[in-house]
Amino acid sequence: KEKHKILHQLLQNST
Amino acid sequence: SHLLLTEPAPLEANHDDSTDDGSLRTVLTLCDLLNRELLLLIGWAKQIPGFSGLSLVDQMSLLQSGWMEALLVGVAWRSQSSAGEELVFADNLRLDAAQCRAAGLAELYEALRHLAAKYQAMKLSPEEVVALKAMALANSDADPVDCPDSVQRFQDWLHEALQEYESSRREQHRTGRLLMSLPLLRQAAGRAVQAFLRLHRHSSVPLHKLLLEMLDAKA
Repeated sequence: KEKHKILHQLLQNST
Repeated sequence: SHLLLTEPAPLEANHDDSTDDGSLRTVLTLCDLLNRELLLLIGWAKQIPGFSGLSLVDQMSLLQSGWMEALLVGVAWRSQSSAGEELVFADNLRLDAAQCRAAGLAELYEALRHLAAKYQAMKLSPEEVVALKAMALANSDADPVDCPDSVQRFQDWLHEALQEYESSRREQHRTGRLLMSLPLLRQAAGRAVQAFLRLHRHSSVPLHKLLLEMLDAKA
């Protein structure tokens, strides 16, 4: 997950 | 109809003027556009019915695997009626065969024009375009999958929605024909990923962080 930090953050942000 | 409502408005390219090299300028402009489209795509995915019900791991896997296919559906769709056989990445970013060749995107050009011609021959409706885009993501063959049953259900919902739409239009073979266009989309996406990785690694084209992260996931 560390490697895919931005995607992870974007998915966790509410829509 | 839900997918049509959540489809983001097309972006405009911000033309790069940081270099005198025309081809490099084209590539930098394109990469900036793709990075912004990717950001929108992730927001869009979360609005596909069923997507947010998947585990976070599977949401990530599907996007890492299928993002380029989902983006290229739109490019092929916009390019289908281009008189000069261009690739229409944005209304103000149209690349013909020579420009693509000069930018290192010759193979991508061939695959995407092939797909655009196919879409044009099939006379896709906007509903079918958004369904294909969602199905490209759902069918991205991410491996391994955290919860295969949930991903399968997500695929089944989309397939059902498409079949329902086609049966309302009394087009018996339409769903199958649309699904049969997916291999060409995957081929085009593979070429796109390879081209951008090559540009980054061998030609030192700088990429935005999100685009690089997503390309690395495909590498």
